[in-house]
Formats: sequence, structure tokens, C-alpha cells
Amino acid sequence: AEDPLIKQVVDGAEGEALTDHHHFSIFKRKFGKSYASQEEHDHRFKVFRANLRRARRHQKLDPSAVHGVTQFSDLTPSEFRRTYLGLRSKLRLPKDATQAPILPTDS
Amino acid sequence: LPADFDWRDHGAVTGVKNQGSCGSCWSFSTTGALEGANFLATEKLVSLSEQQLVDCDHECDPEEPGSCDSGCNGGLMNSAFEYTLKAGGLMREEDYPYTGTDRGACKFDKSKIAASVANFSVVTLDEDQIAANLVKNGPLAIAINAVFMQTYVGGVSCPYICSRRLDHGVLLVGYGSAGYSAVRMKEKPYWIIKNSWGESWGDGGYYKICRGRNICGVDSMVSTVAAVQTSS
Repeated sequence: AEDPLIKQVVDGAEGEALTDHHHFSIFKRKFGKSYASQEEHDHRFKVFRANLRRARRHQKLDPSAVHGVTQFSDLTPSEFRRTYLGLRSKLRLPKDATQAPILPTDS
Repeated sequence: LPADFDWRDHGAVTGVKNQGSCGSCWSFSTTGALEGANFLATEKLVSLSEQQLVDCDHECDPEEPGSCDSGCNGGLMNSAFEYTLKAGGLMREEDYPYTGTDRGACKFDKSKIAASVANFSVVTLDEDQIAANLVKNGPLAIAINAVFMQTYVGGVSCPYICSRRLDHGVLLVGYGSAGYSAVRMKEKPYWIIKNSWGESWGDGGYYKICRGRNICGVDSMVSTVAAVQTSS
């Protein structure tokens, strides 16, 4: 379960906070992120830390993929859904949509 | 059916695009499917305009008032195909570039249509049928639940549990036969999905998700479109 990318250099919660700070600095530099105020910065850091924990949970739930920091790591799940998705999930066929014909799959 | 298939190898897929901070995934899924269908019809790969859909497509669900395509506030690929059918087609990306906002007026120019929809249909949930339609008709517009995509960096996603509530429109461009799944300690077949969050996200802008169990609803809403040849 030890994430090979994160080397624990000090013990305990303080060490983890230090590591998350380090990750957040790399994240801001890589994705060109900047925040209008210290307050906003602190809020985004808190969201970022929560998303690091989510990434670790996703990694456990989805071990054949690689989960980690993406450009969306400073967004809450609802901000992410509201801003970067956009599907109106109405499973209803418009008038002109027909059912695709069944195709042969055995040859 | 071939064991592995990827429309990118056949030149039917444009480069990964970026929808930015706008809920317009549905328009990228729509243009991707029509770009592929138009390639099959004309052997020319033309990048089509999502902004035309964002600005001009307000097609509503005939049976559900208020459920309309609404620019950055969301839409549905099937409705977008319906709009494209009625409008006559989509313009080129370069003639109607993407801005990622939906405050502009519709600037659709009928004389500059680059691709038109002949018809579109919905593919059943059966994965073999989905694969057959993909191989025969080109990339498919699909919907998925994006919960794991916010933290996805690479590999083949095969989560134990994943909601099938669909919230994101993407493009199915191919499938592979052997993505290794550590937890299942065996090779698993997977779908290859083109996303619209730029090349720096995921696997070069793509998402791979394993086949077989309608994971994250990936098989639930699949549409195929046929294009007519237009000259512009």
C-alpha cells in the first residue's frame, strides 16, 4: 500500500502535511494554478488534500489503473461534475433515433 | 470481430480537444462520432465545430419539456444529432472555433457545412454489438459515469464498484484485448475512450476502461451516426 512516489521524510501527521504541501506546490507549478487570496489558497489546499485521499481510495478500488494528481485535484467532486462534464442524462430516444440493426459478430 | 481495434490507427479520429470550464462534453462526443462517420463517407478527416452545437443547438427532448441542449449547462448526444439532422450539418472547427463559453450568438453559416448526418441510431447494451457497430460504422458517442476519471492518470480502469449514473459524454474509438488487471491477475479486454479534457489528462487524453460488466455505465448509452458526403 506504500505509494512509491511519496517518500515519508518525517513521521506522523506533520510529515504527511509536509508531503501534501510538497505535492500541492508541484501541482500548482505543473498546471499553472494560482489563487486570488490566501484564504482561497488555503481552501484549495484543503480540497487538494481531500482529493489525494480520494485518489488513494480510488487506487485501492481500481488497482489496474493509476490514480493520482490531475488538473482537477483542487476541485471538489461537485465542482468537477458541474464544470467539466455536462451530460443531460435523459435516456430517451428522440424521434429520429432508431435502434441500430443487429450486426453479425461471429465472422 | 478483430481482437483489437482502434480507429486512431485508421485515421478516423482528430486530435484530443479540450472543453475547458464548460459542461459541453456532449458536443465533443457528438462531433467525434460525426468526424469518424464523415471520414468513412469521404475519406477526409475534418475537425467539426463544437461551438456551433454550444451556441445553436437548443434541441429539446420531445417528451420532456425543459430537457434541452443548453451549451455549457449540458446536453445530450442524441439530441445533438437530431439538431444536426435538422440544421443540415456541422461547420468546420476552423470556421466556427471553440471558445468554451455559451454567451455568444449562433453564427451558423449553412453555406459552410462540412459534414451532415444521414441518420443515427442507438446501439443495444450488448458489448459484441457495440464492438461490431464500432468497427462497421466508426467511433461511437457514448456516456459514462466519470467518478473515477477525476483522479485517473493511466492504465486500464477496472473498479470493483462504480455508479452507472451517466454524467459525462465521451467517444468510443476502439478496444484492446489485453490490459492487465492486477486484482484479477489476468489480461482483461478494455474499451479505448477519447475524452475532451486535453492531452495532458489521463493516457494522452484517453481513458481505458475494462469491458464486460457495463462498468460505470459505459455500455448504457451508445449512439452510432452515419454521415452523408457533402462538398463545401
